[in-house]
Amino acid sequence: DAKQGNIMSFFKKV
Amino acid sequence: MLELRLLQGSLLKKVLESIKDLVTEANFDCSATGFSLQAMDSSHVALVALLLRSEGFEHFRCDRNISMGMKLVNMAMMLKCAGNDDIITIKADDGGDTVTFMFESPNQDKIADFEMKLMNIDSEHLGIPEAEYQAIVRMPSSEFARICKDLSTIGDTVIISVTKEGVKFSTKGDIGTANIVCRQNATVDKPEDAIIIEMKEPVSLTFALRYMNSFTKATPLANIVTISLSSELPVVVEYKIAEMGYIRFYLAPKIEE
Repeated sequence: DAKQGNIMSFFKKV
Repeated sequence: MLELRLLQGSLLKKVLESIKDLVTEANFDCSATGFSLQAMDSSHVALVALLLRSEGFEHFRCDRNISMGMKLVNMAMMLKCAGNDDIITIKADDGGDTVTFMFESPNQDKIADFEMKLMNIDSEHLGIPEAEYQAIVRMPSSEFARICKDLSTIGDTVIISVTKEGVKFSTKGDIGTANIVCRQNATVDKPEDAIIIEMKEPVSLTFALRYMNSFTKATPLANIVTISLSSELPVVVEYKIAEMGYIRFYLAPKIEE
């Protein structure tokens, strides 16, 4: 099954 | 001091209805640019970015940048008390712990003040880099909502694939499978009925339908939705808010292990 990605692994904190 | 007067108060009502189930609480930021919000859902799978530009308000006074933490269901509850034709004014004092929503009926015969307590929210602001998308699909927002709703009766995830044939939405579940293909259709009578596909290269990504369905609660805000896809990036589902700005939903894809 595909694993749900996480927004924070794409966009970094500023 | 902050005072923002929005003639088309229904826009704010619709904005809240579209995000209140996705995000529990959020900081609304106000600056010379406008009234904005960036927030993630509790599981950090989706992010919503809202901008209502200052020029879109009939009166926009924001003496200093201010961030107001609000519980969105409470804010939505208060805004539900405004009529659809009402003018809504958002008022707050610098350093205060409340925000006031003032509703004026169109003929000024009824004026209501609703004061709501603000809350301190530690939220993480994320930098969203400008990205080149492999494919951008523009389609009627009602059509997109219909597709998401229909597919979620069959399965939990949607594969969105863009090829030169068009855009395909697919799902599978216990009872079977479903595929919906939309072809580019730019020669319709009304521009808002067009499906326009800009493809640099084919792309195929898998997303949770639960979130897509939640995004489609923004359908009343815009006739057209724009879906921007790139492998290795969250999809962007954007609804433009008439003359004022946008609401963008970002959703992290499902990734094959």
